Amino acid sequence: TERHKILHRLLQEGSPSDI
Amino acid sequence: IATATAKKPAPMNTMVSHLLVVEPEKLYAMPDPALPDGPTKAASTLCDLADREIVVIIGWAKNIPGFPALSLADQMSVLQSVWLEVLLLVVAWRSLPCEDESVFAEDFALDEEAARAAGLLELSGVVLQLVCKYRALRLEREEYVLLKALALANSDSVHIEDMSAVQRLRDVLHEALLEYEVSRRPEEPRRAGRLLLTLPLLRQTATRVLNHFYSLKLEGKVPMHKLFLEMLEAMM
Repeated sequence: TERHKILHRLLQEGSPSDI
Repeated sequence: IATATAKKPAPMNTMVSHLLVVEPEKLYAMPDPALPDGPTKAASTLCDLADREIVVIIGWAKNIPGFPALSLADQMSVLQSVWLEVLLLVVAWRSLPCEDESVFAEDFALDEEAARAAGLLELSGVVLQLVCKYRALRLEREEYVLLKALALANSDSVHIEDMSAVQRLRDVLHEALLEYEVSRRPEEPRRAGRLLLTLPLLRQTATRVLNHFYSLKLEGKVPMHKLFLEMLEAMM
């Protein structure tokens, strides 16, 4: 997940901020 | 009474109704007016649009019944393998009303001449082949939303841990498509199969588009957002 951290975060938190 | 019953429309399949409700809003490409027209601007517009589309696709996937029940790792594996197929289906759907134009966004449609000038002739050509197939089938909105959810569930990622859960998701959507066609298109008994048989071309198109984006990444002339790069790299 370290390599795919934005996808991981969006799935977990649903926050599209600061991409 | 018999006539009234016969004329009454078949009740909408609950899956189709749900998928129609969770359909995302349209996105706009908003090409940078400060940049001169040409291949770099077009590629840059497309990469920026794709990045925002991926965010929308992730949000949409969370609303597909059964998808949030997958483990987080499997949700990631599925999305990493099919996001471009889903995105291309969105573009194909947008392009359906426009003859010979690839409609990447409402404000970013390219006919042959514009695609050539933008250095996107090959990319536009493969998209149009897909559009042509759906136009011949006279794809309806209800079928489009079902097919898009099926494209998500049709992941063949080798990284999926619980394939039986993904298979269940696929089966539920497949069943909804069959039910929809039986109730709405009884005169076309092979229609569901015909729609499903477009998925190989969708995957083939995604592979070709992926190669295009990957070449752009290697050239390094076009800025790419982190999420887009992350998803691109996950497919290579």
